[in-house]
Amino acid sequence: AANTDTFNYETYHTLDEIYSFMDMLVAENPNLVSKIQIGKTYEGRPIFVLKFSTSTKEEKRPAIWIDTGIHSREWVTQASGTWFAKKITKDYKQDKTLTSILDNMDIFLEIVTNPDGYAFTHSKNRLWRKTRSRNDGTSCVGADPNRNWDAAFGKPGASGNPCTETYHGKAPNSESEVKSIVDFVQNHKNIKAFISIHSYSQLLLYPYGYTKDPAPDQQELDQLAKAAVDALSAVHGTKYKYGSIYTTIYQASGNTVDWTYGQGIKYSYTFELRDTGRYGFLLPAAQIVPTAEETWAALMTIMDHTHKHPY
Amino acid sequence: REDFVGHQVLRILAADEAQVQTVKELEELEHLQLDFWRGPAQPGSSIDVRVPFASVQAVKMFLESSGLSYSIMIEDVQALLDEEQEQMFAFQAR
Repeated sequence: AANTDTFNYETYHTLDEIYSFMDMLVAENPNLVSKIQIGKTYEGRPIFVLKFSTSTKEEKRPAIWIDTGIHSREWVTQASGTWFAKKITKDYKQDKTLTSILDNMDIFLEIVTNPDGYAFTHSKNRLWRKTRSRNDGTSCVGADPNRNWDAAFGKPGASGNPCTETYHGKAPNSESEVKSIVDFVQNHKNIKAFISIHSYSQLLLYPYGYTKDPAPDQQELDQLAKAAVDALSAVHGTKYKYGSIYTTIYQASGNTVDWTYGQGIKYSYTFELRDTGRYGFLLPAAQIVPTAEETWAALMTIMDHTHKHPY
Repeated sequence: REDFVGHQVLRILAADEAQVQTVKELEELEHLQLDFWRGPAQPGSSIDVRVPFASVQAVKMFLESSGLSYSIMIEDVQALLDEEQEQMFAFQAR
């Protein structure tokens, strides 16, 4: 693609194509978008985050974090992340709600959260989920980066077997893809919403995953989840369930949003995008844009609420 | 490139807690090399699992002998992957 207008949002792209897209977006919107490298993957690839900010000062404004593709095979998430990035640049100064958010807050978007895994899905194994780190004493590779966070790490709901898909890794933050985000969040200190996007099964979830005990903000999180799901469903009629991770799907220790919630980020959510099972992780490319459109409606609901309910 | 010819994705319905536990036992049978796309959770919620060609018969027998109902969600994973590749090539050519 010559620019981000001619970039094809209706197909899946390689890591190089997505990284080129990010560079184009930054070049086209120098006063709104910048690219930050927050770390390197196990295999040495750079980990990039797009920063959308209208501030001209060196300040850490209240911010919203969105990440897509921590599980590499969930291709519709990276594709949706790409669409979100373009959407933000298109809607700023056009959409009142987004403009108001961006005039007061920054948005960070990590489109490919697990670059090694994503590259591997394009080259060797389309259904690879984990990172690509080596595990001592076994031929099995990688850890589940959504079990690697320092939130009830290693407790039930994760596996200690390196050959399983939910292997938690050897220690909290042992995966550089996780550690990079941890360092970024802790250095920033002013992130107010953290939204981690997965697929599939059409769910909007909030903490906790490691315990069935309700989170202290359970009532507000639940109400906001309902509003977000209603907004999502209004776009294409897609049905979503919502609730805590533990009560809605299953126990999952060491997961992303339990950690972010524990860091004081009240609006911590995780999505599972389309579909309900017909295609699983192999969602046809024709569904990328509808998926992104409906998810955007839910994201806007959460971002707007975060903006209007400072804490 | 790894191929997935003959791999099927089965959707299993566990009606009660005992059946959920049965699927958890299945999950622990490493030699079957199962890939749970949606793991066993509460009774009534569906469980999706990719089964390699070599394990399809054994898994189906296990499910049937345990009284677990299932359906074939994806008949041949490789066929879907081939379609995905064709679409991507077509877009690149365009």
